[in-house]
Amino acid sequence: PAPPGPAAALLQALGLPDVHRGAPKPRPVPPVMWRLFRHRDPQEARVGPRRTPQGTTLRPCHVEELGVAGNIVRHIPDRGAPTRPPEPAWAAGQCPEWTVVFDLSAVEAAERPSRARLELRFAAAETAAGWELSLARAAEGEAGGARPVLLRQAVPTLGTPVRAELLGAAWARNASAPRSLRLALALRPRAPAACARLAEASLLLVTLDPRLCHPLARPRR
Amino acid sequence: EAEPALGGSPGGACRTRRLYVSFREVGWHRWVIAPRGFLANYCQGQCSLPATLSGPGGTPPLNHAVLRALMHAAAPGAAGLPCCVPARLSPISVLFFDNSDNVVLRHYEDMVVDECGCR
Repeated sequence: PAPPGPAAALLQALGLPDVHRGAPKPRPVPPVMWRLFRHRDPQEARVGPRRTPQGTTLRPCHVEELGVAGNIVRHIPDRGAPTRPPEPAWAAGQCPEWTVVFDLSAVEAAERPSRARLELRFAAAETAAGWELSLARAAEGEAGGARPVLLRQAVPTLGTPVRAELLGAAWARNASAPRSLRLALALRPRAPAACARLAEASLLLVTLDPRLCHPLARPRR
Repeated sequence: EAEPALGGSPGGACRTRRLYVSFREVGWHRWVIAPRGFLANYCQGQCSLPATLSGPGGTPPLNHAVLRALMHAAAPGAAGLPCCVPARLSPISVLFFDNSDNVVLRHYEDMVVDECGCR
């Protein structure tokens, strides 16, 4: 049921306009989100002495650890994962292309993206002498055909997550976030080797909602 | 949970009172990952002399508040006492699942009363 009265007003004040639908699908909280939370929230979940010494002020509206302006950080999972074939196709000696889909409908128009970091985890049957990642826009239901490459990036190893900055590549730096982001990505070995498999894709999006930012009080001259 | 309010009685100088907001109490515990709640606190108490002069908690008194306290001491009916309000606030961050099952970290300014002052 919709929360009556003050709870709805508080949700509204916290920029959470719609009623939360209850228990979400259980999913582990990504370590990066825990790290950002612990770094940011002086009270954390503990009631009692503050972890950060009194008087330490973190810059408001700034995500220190990521070095950008922002007061909302979202970890957005890939919606395309369930429909992706489990094994890469080896046909025609080409490594497969994957389509990843990110639902950005929760981002409000007033929010200004300051960072959009794509994070990819691959599983490789064998080590190769380096890889090349390429990203292109994948339109709805579009099959094949050459599309302009948005980003090309050398990947030395698949042992750690592959990260790619999308701001300025997948959408203009000062534009508001699109409602949905569909990307076709390919990972090709630099020398003949077995293709890798995409295990997981996610997007870390940092936005600044100016309505929740108070201008810094000017120091007295 | 709140420190018992003074209930309108004039006792007690203006100072920070403990108020803990539990997300379970407001029914958000299914989608708020952390924290479980936070110490919001609130301000209450008298801003009469000398509390107004010293500025409770070390916050520097506002001249206008001192003036009003002096006026009130001289002519109680003329003007009311200054108010006991938040003088210094700090932010909190909330980690939660949104309706699209994204994990979201939002930062909110001015959510915790650290110090109260007479204004």
